[in-house]
Amino acid sequence: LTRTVAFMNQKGGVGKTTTVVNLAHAVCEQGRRVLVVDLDPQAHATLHLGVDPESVEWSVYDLLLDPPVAGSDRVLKVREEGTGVVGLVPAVTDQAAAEHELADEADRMGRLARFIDGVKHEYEFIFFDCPPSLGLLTLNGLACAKEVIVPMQAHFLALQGVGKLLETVQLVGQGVNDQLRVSGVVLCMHDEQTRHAREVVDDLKTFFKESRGLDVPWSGARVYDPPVRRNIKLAEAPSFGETIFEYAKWCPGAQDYRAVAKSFVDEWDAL
Amino acid sequence: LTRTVAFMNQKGGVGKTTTVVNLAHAVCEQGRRVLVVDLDPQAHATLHLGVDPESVEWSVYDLLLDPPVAGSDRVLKVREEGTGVVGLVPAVTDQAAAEHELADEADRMGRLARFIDGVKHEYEFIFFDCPPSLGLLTLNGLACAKEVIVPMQAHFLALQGVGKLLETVQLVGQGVNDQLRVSGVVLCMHDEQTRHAREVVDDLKTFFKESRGLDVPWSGARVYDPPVRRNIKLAEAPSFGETIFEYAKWCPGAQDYRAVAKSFVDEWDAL
Ligand SMILES: Nc1ncnc2c1ncn2[C@@H]1O[C@H](COP(=O)(O)OP(=O)(O)OP(=O)(O)O)[C@@H](O)[C@H]1O
Ligand SMILES: Nc1ncnc2c1ncn2[C@@H]1O[C@H](COP(=O)(O)OP(=O)(O)OP(=O)(O)O)[C@@H](O)[C@H]1O
Ligand SMILES: [Mg+2]
Ligand SMILES: [Mg+2]
Repeated sequence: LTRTVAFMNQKGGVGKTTTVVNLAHAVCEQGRRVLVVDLDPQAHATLHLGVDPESVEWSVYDLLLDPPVAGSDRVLKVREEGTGVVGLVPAVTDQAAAEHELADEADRMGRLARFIDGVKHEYEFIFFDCPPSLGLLTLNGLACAKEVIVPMQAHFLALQGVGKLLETVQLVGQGVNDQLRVSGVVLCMHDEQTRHAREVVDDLKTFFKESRGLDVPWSGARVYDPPVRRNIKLAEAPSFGETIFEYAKWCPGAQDYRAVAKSFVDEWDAL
Repeated sequence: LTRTVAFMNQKGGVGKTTTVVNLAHAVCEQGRRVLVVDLDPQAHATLHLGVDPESVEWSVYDLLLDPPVAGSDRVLKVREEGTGVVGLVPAVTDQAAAEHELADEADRMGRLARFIDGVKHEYEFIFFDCPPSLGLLTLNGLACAKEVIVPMQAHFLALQGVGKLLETVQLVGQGVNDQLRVSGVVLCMHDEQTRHAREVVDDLKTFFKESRGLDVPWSGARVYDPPVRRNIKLAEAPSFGETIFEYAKWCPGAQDYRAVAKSFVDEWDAL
């Protein structure tokens, strides 16, 4: 059984990539096999894991071409910890074209899904790092995943975009993927000391609480614990092509992502 | 003479709106007349200034329609300080359609420009708050403005996008608007204590220094001083529809934006 999660938020710079990369490595450190699929033409997850997008021979883009270039054997093994593994399907900037080219080919929505079906038996967790948009690359991720996790900041303006995001998930859920659920929110760059952050978090928790029992994809959603505190080390690590566990494994950012990973894996094992 | 500036960065959540709104009010507090044009369908600048995008009767979207709905007399006066004024052309979420509809009508590129020509005599500064994309709304802003200012964070991943941004400005400069210059960068959410931030700032300053004398739109660009420090008050203010000068006028965020505004106005007056 494979847990497939799209990490999405159409707002930019909210912590999607930082969460995907560090969560993946933390889950791998627990001895589990994780695949990261970098759907973003910015290729930040690819860079963050130490891979140069300019030198990549096979990528998400090849998967989406016509005809697609098969590649389950071409996934890059970027981390290994005992039985744990992080695989990567890298991004290249060319896949920005896919945002628009795909528009005419509903069939292409199926391509990523077919690739995922082909590799599912090799990984227990598959994470899609989505670009900051509700365009076709994100929609592809939503079509392939069973769950959505929303990285976001506990800011007033960040809340403004959540409604639209949930609406999109609902549309995809009704259209293309009726199994799609919103599992929850990971709070990123959290300023825990401030009343503002606490008020926003309370708003979110109340909203999710009131959604229980409703027939909506976020009826089971929660705010993951703990929030990931703002910690400059998390912004420094990518410049070395390292996850936080390689760069500064006991800093607050590492502690927080390790703790989020633990609850993320525990809730899966509990099923 | 009017100083028209597009505040752009295709990366999301980097501080464009916070900079446009607070710089506009700070410049207005110096007794000057500023117009804010909210090009972003997210309408954050509109919200930040205390205007409800759902209740707006005339907006950027009307300007871009076919035929356009004229509106120089329908600009909202949102702030007044003695001789200083902040006017607003608000955004509505409908203008997201403009990102795509405009695609077939090169003529529409001219509409925003014609409106700006019609109001230029009423304002000394015109600020365009661009959406986080290099799509048509941003391109419209670049077609109308003489200058580009890039709000950004001093992070490694933030630097990755700057190349593409400058390339876009250069293309627009060669194509549609040969007067377009990049005046510089405003550093947002700055963690001044960290060596990482200082290294990124040094990289930026070196890059601009080496660009002097070259035939590129950023040959005169600089990093504005001071950097705007991370300060939670700047994230709280929008939830009250207030600028930082109404919300907490002596906090570090207010001091920093006031200082940036002063160098911004001084350099203009010195011409
Ligand atoms: N907890 C944190 N503390 C400090 N910096 C952080 C933290 N989380 C992320 N960052 C930094 O903030 C910036 C934005 O984060 P990130 O790239 O993960 O967001 P994103 O949502 O993937 O952005 P995009 O929309 O561009 O894909 C990056 O420079 C990153 O290194
Ligand atoms: N110096 C600062 N200190 C703390 N928070 C800040 C600061 N500057 C901006 N913020 C907050 O960071 C978030 C992103 O800022 P902002 O909305 O200005 O970015 P943006 O580039 O306009 O985003 P978008 O790409 O979505 O338009 C907002 O919640 C804002 O309130
Ligand atoms: Mg990202
Ligand atoms: Mg904005």
